[in-house]
Amino acid sequence: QIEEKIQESLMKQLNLNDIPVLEKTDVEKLVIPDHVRTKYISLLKRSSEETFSRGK
Amino acid sequence: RHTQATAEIMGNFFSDASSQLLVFSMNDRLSPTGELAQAVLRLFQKPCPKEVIKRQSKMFPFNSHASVTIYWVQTREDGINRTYVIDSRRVSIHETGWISFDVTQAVSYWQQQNKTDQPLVLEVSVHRENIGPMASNAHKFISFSSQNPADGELHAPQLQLHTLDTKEYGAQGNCIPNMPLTKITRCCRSETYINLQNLKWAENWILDPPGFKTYTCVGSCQQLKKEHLNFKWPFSMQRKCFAAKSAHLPLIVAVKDGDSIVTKVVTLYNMKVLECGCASVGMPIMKKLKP
Repeated sequence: QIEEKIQESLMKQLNLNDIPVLEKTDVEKLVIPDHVRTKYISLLKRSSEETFSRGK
Repeated sequence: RHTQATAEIMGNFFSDASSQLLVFSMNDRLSPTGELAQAVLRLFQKPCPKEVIKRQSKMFPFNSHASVTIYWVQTREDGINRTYVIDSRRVSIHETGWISFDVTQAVSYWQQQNKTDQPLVLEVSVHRENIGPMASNAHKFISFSSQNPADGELHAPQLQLHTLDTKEYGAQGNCIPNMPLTKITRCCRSETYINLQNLKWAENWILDPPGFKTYTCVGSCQQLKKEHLNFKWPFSMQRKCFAAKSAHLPLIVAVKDGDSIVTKVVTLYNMKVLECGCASVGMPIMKKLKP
């Protein structure tokens, strides 16, 4: 159920009709740019703060 | 004012609303194990003198109504009070007697503050229904009994709180570890780990995180029985186990953009379940108090 929810939500957010198929060789040399990593970390922090404060 | 696309429109304040504050002491009125189902504010509308009604009917034959709005007043530490609209309804000068407002959201806001020693403060505002040349003055003649002893206790504003005992009707927290899902009867949260690396469809494009910890809500809830309730339950009698609190899940994904592959950050809202609860089907979800 969670798997389905993740899949559905991802497709919606990325405006995709089908699940992307990427080969290992396509992403092997891919470098995540700093700005993407920074955004991800800040969202991750916010999410864990939420988890902590709500968990209280 | 600062939007270039929109011309500035000058306006005047036009308010002659009358308002009164109601203060309800909440000491020991809501037990920690009591789930708030509904809070009702009952106000007694005083009768309007007949000669006023006659005069109003002549002057404003098509409108004898006013708007009554209930606000929750938040007393903040910086001393600035903030108000939140809770409920509003039309009231006629021809009416008299008890009028009910749904103030569940106000009590929920008050609970979220976690300051049980503070009273619940509500503001009742009676204002003109419309503004313009045809607007009636009905709002000037609508009044409610106040909390002032001079108005008498019989018609004093009432706050009715309808609660359910969560010990009996709520979820039980964490499930008993290692118990098979088929044997779980009462609603509880069961810890689970979603390993994104093991999902075939997620291969090579969900880059981070490799997985995450979450909960699933399993089991069932104690069902309501009419004979056990001492008030009219306003929602469905069926209670279900559901995710009561959740958090967002950010992901780094790789997607094709033309001939190249780019990385993106995507946030999946309410994806990580944190808490499970029992609720009646159709019960509204209370808004969160903003900081």
